[in-house]
Amino acid sequence: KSTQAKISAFFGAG
Amino acid sequence: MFEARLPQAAVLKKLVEALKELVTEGNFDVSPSGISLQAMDSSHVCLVTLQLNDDGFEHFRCDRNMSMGIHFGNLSKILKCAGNEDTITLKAEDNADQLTLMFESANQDRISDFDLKLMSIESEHLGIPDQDYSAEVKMPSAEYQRIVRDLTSMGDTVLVSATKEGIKFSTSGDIGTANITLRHNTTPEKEDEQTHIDLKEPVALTFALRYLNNFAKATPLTPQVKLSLTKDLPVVVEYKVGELGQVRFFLAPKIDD
Repeated sequence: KSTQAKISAFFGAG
Repeated sequence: MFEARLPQAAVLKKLVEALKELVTEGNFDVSPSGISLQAMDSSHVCLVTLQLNDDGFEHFRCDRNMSMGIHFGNLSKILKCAGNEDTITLKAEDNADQLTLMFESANQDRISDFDLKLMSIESEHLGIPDQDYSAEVKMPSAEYQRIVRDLTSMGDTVLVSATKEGIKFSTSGDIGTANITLRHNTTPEKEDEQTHIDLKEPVALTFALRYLNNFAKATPLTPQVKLSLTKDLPVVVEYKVGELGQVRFFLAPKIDD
């Protein structure tokens, strides 16, 4: 089973 | 005062068609260096960035930086009223609440202008680090479109693995499994038809096919697409827009529990 990650988990606030 | 002129409306029409289903609205950030956009889809799984450089326009003027909130469905309705070969000019006063789009036919016998109401959109700006990717694959954009479309008939997710053998797309579902492998191929005379695989280290990631399919709506923009992959990071699917700039789609991977 796999979970869909959110994009904000990879890119910080810029 | 902001004013930007493009010799062919088709480019902007195709760009908006590529975005509008994924991101319903977003801010066009205009500055003297061009127009940029960063927007997430409603589920915050993918991010779209657009960069259109000032020197790619026939004419570009921006006296002060502005953020113009745009509903892409509404912009698309207006752009449908432009001919592909029309010259298009975007105009806005400083702090304006509307964007004017002016279309001129090639022989200048028809001129129309449409005002689009701007929205106030609060959006979180994400910082995207520059980085080296484990694998960068350039392939015909029509090939990418076909692969993700074909695999969608079999499954919901795709395992993308890049090795020295090539780039493999694998899926499985109720009816069975499917694997499509593309090899590095510089045989075709036309560069647009070639596949280039630049591999630093093997990498394999799983993604939701629905989004990869949606990115393929950008196919009419350009004959080649670039996929950039690194372990445990979003894939980047990039379409260049001639000399004007590029649109990039970032999709977060599926992670094993």
